Amino acid sequence: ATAESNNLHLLHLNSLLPSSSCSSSTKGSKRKGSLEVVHKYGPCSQQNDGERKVTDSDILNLDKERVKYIHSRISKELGGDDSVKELDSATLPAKSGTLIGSGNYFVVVGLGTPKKDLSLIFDTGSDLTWTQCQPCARSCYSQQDPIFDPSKSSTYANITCTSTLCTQLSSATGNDPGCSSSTKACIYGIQYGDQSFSVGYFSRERLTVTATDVINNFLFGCGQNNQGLFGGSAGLIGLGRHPISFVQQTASKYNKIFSYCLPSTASSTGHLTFGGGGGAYRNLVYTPFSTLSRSSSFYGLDIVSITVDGVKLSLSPSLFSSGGAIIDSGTVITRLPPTAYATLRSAFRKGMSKYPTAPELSILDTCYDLSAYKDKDIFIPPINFVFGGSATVKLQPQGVLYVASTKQVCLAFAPNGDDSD
Amino acid sequence: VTIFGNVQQRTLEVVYDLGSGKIGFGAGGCQ
Repeated sequence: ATAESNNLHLLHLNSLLPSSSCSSSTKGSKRKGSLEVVHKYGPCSQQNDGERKVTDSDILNLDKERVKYIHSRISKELGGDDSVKELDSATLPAKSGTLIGSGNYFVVVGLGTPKKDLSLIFDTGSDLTWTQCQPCARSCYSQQDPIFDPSKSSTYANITCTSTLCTQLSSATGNDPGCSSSTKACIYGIQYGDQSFSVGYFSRERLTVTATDVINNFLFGCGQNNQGLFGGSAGLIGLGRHPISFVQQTASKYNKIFSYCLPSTASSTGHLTFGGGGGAYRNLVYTPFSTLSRSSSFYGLDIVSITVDGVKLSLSPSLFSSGGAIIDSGTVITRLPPTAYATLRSAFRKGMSKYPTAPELSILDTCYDLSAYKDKDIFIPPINFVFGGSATVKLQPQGVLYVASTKQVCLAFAPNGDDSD
Repeated sequence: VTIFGNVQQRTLEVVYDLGSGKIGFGAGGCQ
């Protein structure tokens, strides 16, 4: 009652900590087109071997690279361009940008006939779906699942470089496609600023989403030269807005509707569901999504205001509108204009003043040592985002705090480099 | 560009409806 009357979140700290074992019963709406969502580094991931090899600092540093990639991709489409004019599978220059596949959540889908299961990171911030393919002509990184072998599938086919499908790759990946001189196969390339990349054949194949949902002739990248920090996953599933994305390719089946729920901790599972209808969604608030003039693949959002502890932050309305905003399943930490971040941080710190502080964690500069509260309730100031259309989204405590340990519980927001980013 | 990241989306049901051009948020999607 006290928490309610003071507009605070009351929670038990343990509820923010992952357990050492997986609680895999998927909660939330589970339907015909539903896949289980798993955190890449949690106990539900088979990629983990029971031992977490990646630190929170690693995850946050990778997140920095992803944000740099998003900004560079948008500025590239503004005209600052450095796209690769002639890709081939042998050479691929390292480019400015970064790891598109650093998102932390994946699903398992089946590819080929007979189908082979692959763990793919799902990403609303990119368009091309790709996986590593045998014979890995140049290079493949280590992945948990066996690497897909197209020669053992009866439904695999390459796209030729004279096909109009091939030319779509330019806008989907930011790189013009190449053409195999011997087979005339279409060659895609997607590359990242930390020198991670995937290059290979642009192909079509049967994709098994669930036991009952099969997509024939799905366009994807069959990677022959893959290097980088993809964390044991077999590749990536692109859920952006481009015609080449999974969402657009399956429009007739799923009506361009999908949803997901990311679990509260790394030791539980969520879902990724394709298709809607049937009154599947209740108690939703909707906001129109917009198109960034500089990049049509991203899902643009209109942030109107932010409240902390029920008090609207005193910010100029133009602060959010000038640079625009996007929603991305692959970026871990929300990035705000520095002015907005400073104001939010100040209000949050005020609400948390009773708790001892802790050292910063990578990009997170507001952290608390809550080890003395491990078995007690804590109060945190709630944060709400108001989006266009008066859609007020109340963040859950799991959406406000990043818990590295009980000794280092951090405000899970970070600033961009400049208000104009 | 402001980016609404995945920590902030935890436990929310996030619905992308491209046909209607809207995104929905619902509390307790997988809590």
